[in-house]
Amino acid sequence: PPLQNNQPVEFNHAINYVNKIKNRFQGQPDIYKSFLEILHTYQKEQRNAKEAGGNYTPTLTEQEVYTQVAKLFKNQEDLLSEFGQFLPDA
Amino acid sequence: SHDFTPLDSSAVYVLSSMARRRRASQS
Repeated sequence: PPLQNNQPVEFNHAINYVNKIKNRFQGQPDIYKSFLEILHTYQKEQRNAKEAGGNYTPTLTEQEVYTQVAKLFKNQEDLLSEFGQFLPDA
Repeated sequence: SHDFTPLDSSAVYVLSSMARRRRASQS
C-alpha cells in the first residue's frame, strides 16, 4: 500500500523495534520466528474480520497476542512494554 | 534498513499497521 503522510513515524518505529528484537534474539532464532508467526496470525485474523464485514470475530484477540508475546519475551520487559505501544487496546 | 528479509519486512508492515489501528481507535 502507498505511504500516507502520517505513516513514516510508525513505520520507522516498527523498523527499529524489529531490529532490536532481531539483535536481542540473535542466538535464539526460534524466538524471533515465533514472534513473526504471532504477528502474521494476528494480521490474518484482522483481515478475515475486515473481509467478513463484522460477521467474523478474530480468534486471536489483542489480549491473546500480548499474552503470547509476553511468554516469548519473558525476562525482556523492555521489549514487551515497547510491544504494548504497538498493540491496539493493550 | 540493513539485511532485512521479506519476513522482517512483513513484520514491520504488521507492526506499523497495528500502530495505525491503535491511533485510529484512540482518536
